[in-house]
Amino acid sequence: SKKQTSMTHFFAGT
Amino acid sequence: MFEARLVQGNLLKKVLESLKDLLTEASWDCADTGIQLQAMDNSHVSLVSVQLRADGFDKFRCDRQLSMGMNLTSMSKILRCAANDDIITIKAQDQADNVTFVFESPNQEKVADYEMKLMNLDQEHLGIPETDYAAVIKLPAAEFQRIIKDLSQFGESVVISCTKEGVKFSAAGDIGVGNIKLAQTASVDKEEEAVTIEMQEPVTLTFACRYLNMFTKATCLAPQVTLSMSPEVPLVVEYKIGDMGHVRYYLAPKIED
Repeated sequence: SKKQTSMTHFFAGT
Repeated sequence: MFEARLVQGNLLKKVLESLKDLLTEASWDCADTGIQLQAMDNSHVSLVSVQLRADGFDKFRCDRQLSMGMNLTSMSKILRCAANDDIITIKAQDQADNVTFVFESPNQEKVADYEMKLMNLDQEHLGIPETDYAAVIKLPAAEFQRIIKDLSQFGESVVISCTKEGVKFSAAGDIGVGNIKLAQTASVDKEEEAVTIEMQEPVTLTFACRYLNMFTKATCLAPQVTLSMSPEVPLVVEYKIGDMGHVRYYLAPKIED
């Protein structure tokens, strides 16, 4: 099954 | 002092309609270059980025940078009080704790102003790198909305698969399977009806329908939508706001556990 990833997994905070 | 006047006030009404289901509150960052907003939804699955360039306004003044935290549900309620042909002006004093929206009818015979409290929001900003995407698909915004609506009946996820032949949207669930294929249009009378694909490599990604459906609230903004995809990175769904900016939605993909 596929799992939902999170936006913070891809983009770092500034 | 901050003041931004937009004769085509309905653009702002449409921007709010396209944000309010996804975000409850967000900060509008104002500078002399224009107004920007960046915010994630509560579950941090998607991110919205709005840009309204200063030169797109009929009058724009921003003496010092300010960040106006707003409850978007309240802002949307206020903007719904503006008629589609009203001229909208947003005003705030430096370090003010409220913002004023002024709606003028085109003949100036009716003027309404609404004041709203600003909020102190401590929002996390993410750095989004410039990316060369493996596939960039442009299609009519209404077509994209229809596809997502139709396929949402089948399951919680939509698989978007782009090859040089075209783009395929698929969903599967208890009632069965749905597939919608769009080929690149050979020739069209109107540019806004075209489907165009720029592809470096084939990409297949899976996304939650719930979010894609919320993104299509921006269909009223632009005749075309642009989908940008690369393997295992967030999808970008972009709608232009006239010639003054854009609303971009980023959606994290679903990947194998």
